Amino acid sequence: MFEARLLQGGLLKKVLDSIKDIITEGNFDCSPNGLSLQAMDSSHVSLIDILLESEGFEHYRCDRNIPMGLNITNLVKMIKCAGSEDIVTIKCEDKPDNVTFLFESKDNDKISDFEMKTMTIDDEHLLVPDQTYTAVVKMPSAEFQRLCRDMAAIGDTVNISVTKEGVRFSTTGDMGTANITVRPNPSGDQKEEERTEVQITEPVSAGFALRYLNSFTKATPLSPTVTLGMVPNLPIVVEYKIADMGHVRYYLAPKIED
Amino acid sequence: PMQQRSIEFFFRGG
Repeated sequence: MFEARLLQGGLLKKVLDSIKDIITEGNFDCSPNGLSLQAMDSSHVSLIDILLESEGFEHYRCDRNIPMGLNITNLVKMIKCAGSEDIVTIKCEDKPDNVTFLFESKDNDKISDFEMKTMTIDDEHLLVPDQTYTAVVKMPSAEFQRLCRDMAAIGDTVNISVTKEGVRFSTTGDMGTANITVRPNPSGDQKEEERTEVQITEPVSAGFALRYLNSFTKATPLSPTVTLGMVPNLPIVVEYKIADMGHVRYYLAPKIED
Repeated sequence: PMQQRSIEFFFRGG
């Protein structure tokens, strides 16, 4: 059986908010290491990879690997019924037809349980190579969100080019062009999460669909910083770390000159 | 024009 108790139930809401616009169903894999999800969007252009490590839960028991296929839209509806301060317990049997969500209010004066039907999802599991990134950019997540929103107001595709001087985001649309350069500022007085840091072994540049990048920024409430990893001619990774718990990562295939 | 590749093109099944 599987049973996991999470003290910060609000975290589950944030995780679901970060994926609900991209996927409609997914297999949550329960394993002794934690709860994970890998799923592609319907156009198979991007890949979501979530990990919630077992150590991040107050109580975690998983005897064997259990795939828990869930409709994300319905899951959002159920998790919305939890208060943001509630403690959430997720429970299911080894071959589950249903999964149970138990919500306990912080003061222990209200207990709710919801049972949701599982579904069989037959999706291909992709193999993400263990990559050394040519360029890694760490920046405030709110700034990245703003930047993607601004770029999407002008064009559909953004060219991201990273040099040791900084990261240049460029787009072109019917009304004109836009360029935003973010420079590394590691020596200032900023707190760590306010800094922009760039690590590169060689300059890298590629084009990406802004519609997807904008969807990824729905994960902004999960982390004060976001990390972009790039390798020439390979998908970009956009990573939001979840403190003491794991991550939400998005991989997006580049646009390639025909 | 720029062509959008699929993610499977890069990450073959595991």
